[in-house]
Amino acid sequence: MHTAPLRSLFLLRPVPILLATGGGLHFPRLALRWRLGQLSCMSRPALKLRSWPLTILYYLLPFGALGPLSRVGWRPVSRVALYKSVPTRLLSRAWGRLNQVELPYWLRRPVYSLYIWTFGVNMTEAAVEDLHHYRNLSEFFRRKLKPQARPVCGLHSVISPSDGKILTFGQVKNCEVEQVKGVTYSLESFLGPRAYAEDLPFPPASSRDSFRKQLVTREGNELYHCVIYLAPGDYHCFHSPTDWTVSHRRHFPGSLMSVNPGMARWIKELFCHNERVVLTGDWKHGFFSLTAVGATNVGSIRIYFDRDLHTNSPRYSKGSYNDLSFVTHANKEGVPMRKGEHLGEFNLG
Amino acid sequence: STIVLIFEAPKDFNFRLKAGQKIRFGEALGSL
Repeated sequence: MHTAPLRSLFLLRPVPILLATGGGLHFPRLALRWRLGQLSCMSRPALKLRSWPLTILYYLLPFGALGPLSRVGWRPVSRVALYKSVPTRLLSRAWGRLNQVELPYWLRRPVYSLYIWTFGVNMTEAAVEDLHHYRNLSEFFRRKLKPQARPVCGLHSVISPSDGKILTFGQVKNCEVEQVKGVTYSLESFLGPRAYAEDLPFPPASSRDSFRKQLVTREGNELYHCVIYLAPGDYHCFHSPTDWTVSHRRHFPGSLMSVNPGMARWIKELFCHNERVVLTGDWKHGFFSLTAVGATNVGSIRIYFDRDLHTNSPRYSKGSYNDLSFVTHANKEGVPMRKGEHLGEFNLG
Repeated sequence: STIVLIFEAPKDFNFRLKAGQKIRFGEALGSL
């Protein structure tokens, strides 16, 4: 190649190139199909689907390629279980590291323009429209809006805390909350037990109804919920949805699976598996809570008045959570929040 | 990412929403 005269390089025949690339793509699949055929004769312990490279291949390849595996009288591992075994937190932290790398000045416009085009970002609302201002994608992701870009509705008592898409809303029936229409999860798994160390020791909820009674503090009231999905191109800060006082924070470390509407439809109790931060307190009608749920690309959650909160840490014990009370001698009820006030943000990785 | 609001309110609380609609920070979610 390097000795041939320039002219002859242009005579390279397309057919050999196509054969080479086509073979290059198809051959590994044949080899894998043969290898998996071999593996399928092995007993289950020998075939560790937990080794996640194979997990990913299992998930990516059409099931036809894995025919031998499903025919060997072997319970096909559900795709949900496979998806849950993908190291989403590791991927999320790697994604976060990558996006903290400072971009050279000349590369900023093309990179951010690609992101803007891909996710439909509206830069005219950004407080700083000059793309060179943002040193890396993380900073770009945390961009603020012009104050006048989002007027706060003065008429209604509850406003949207963020930009996004309404996945579901309505009354909470028998302590089950919908993550999308028709797919529900248990309120108690999502919020955790009501008994906080420093509060009145609630009796542990013996049933769903008693858990509901621990939340609804006034006769005649009902429980309501609303789920808002933030897409990658949306403004990712969130604000106080009403006038309330935040008395408690509960941080559930957890998976960081994607929470896009398709996944929320596919994985029941998805929101109970993912890392999330639950803020609870009171508003003029009683109990109020806002929960920020992380996802693979947005693994970190910040609450501006909660310096002790550290999300997406490398190590955590499954099913654990940590509580923090904002009730102090100075703030007997907790942290007062006005409707529309800055409350927190999601960060990449 | 996702934000979930769960709160108690009197029976006549009404949402001003449609499932699937886009919404922006500051717009009304609902009231009594």
